Amino acid sequence: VQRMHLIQVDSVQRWMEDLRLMAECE
Amino acid sequence: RAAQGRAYGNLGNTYYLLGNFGKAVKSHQERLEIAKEFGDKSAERRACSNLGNACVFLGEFAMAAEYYKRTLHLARLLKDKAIEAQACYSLGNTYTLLQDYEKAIEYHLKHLLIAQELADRIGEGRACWSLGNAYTALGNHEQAVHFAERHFDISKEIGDRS
Repeated sequence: VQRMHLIQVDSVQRWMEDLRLMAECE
Repeated sequence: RAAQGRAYGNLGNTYYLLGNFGKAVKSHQERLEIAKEFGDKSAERRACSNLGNACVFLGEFAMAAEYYKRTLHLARLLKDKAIEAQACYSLGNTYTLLQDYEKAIEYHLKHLLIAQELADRIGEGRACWSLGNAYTALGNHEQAVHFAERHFDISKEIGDRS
């Protein structure tokens, strides 16, 4: 179950890494 | 007032990049109000995107989803397909964080369709990756393997070894 949980979030973690630097300028 | 709006937007972005997400939300909310006063739909859309992003890092996932839904609505109004795709992708990921996998799949499929329409192979690959994970979480292994294979093929095609 723990492993499944990790597999399930890897794409979300990648998205969050990109999101962290995403600030849309004025 | 217009300059004040832009300054709030820039402040929000700076707080965000500094990791002060609470202050980022306050600044972007001010920016959103001023954008609405002026009927500036592009600025309103930007503020909603930035608010959604900051809410994710505050762990306010339900609030993030609301801002992303407003982003999606405005992207459609502005006929901006790339932003529409980005909003769907954000919603798919946010619903995954909320562990609502049916909703996550709904938005990742919308993202996939637009990525195909725009011939965006990187976007398509990410949509397939996300869909594979969401179907795995639901125990739908047939669909999971289908999207994992598509993700694999696209990754090979674009030379993404990771």
